[in-house]
Amino acid sequence: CTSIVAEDPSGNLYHARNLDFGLFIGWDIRNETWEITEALKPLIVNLNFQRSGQTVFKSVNYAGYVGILTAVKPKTFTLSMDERFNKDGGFIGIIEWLLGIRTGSWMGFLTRNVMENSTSYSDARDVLSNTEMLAPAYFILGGTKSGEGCVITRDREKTIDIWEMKSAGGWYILETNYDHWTKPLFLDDRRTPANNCMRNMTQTNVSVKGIFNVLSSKPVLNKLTTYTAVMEVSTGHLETYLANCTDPCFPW
Amino acid sequence: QVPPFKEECVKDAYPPPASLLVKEYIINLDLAPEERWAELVKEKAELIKNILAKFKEFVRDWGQEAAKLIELVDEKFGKFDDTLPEPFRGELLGIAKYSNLNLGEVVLYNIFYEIFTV
Repeated sequence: CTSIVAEDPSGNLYHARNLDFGLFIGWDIRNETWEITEALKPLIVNLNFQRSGQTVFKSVNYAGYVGILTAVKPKTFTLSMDERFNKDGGFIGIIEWLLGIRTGSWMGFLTRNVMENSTSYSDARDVLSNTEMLAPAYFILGGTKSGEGCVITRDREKTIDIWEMKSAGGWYILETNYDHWTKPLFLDDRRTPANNCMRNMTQTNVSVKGIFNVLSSKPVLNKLTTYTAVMEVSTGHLETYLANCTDPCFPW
Repeated sequence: QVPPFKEECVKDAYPPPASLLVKEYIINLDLAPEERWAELVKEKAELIKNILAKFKEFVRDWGQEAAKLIELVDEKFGKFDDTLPEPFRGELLGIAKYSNLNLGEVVLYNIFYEIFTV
């Protein structure tokens, strides 16, 4: 996955992401695609969660999955989640849950609760930072005001780090699937290409179009990418496209 | 081509073809949890079944021990829903009902993330 929060010169905030899923789950030799990735694509839907006929938040989901991976609460905050791999991963959390140790929260349920109930960027940040979980994760959060963007690096029990947009370079913050203070695995470095494309774009060109172009640049876009979504918090706009990485395209 | 991959920063990908644009559905939070996902899952049930079948096939390829995991999911995970908080428990029950999927499979689908962080 690749998530970006970026600010245009007037302080308007955009939040975008590629969702990559399906590595090593069945390579289709004939079509040169990942089987699970392709099977997920027709399940992708935009959801408008409403109460009393009013939008509470909008999200991008795989139909039948009730948790939240990408969402915007209009005029309030935006959220995306990137997978964080760890040997103390979700499997241990599931076993603990089965054994009756149920102090942690399922990732998707936590993000859904945040989208439904949190009323501000800082409130969402507090809940995502301070709730015990069953699996590690990266939460990428965008606000409404200039400089409001951060990446929360989570272990199951606690927050390891909160990385602010200000210290990430000022006008954008970008997360893939590695702790920002370590180098990504050289076999799977989408961070350097994405950063290069963001710098090429420059802050002047931050817009739905500009960020979509960055996320469409290979290998940021690759054969594991199921969708690209772009959100604008000030308007609550959410635009999602199925990924289409034409050959030659990197497998991940 | 071998990693590390060199980027190609594109400038003309937007807008992509309209055929790639994702459709929007409304989830009415005023409805009972069991009813919220009815319309959507009725439409997508076969696709959800397809992905779960592919996932099971993949797990079975790991061998007999892994196949036991699938049996566990099918036979026991249905009871797992009792441990889930509301409104999610109710929503999963509704999804199983309207998609004609085994409840254990619906639970599995909804904890994919925790499984894949290994």
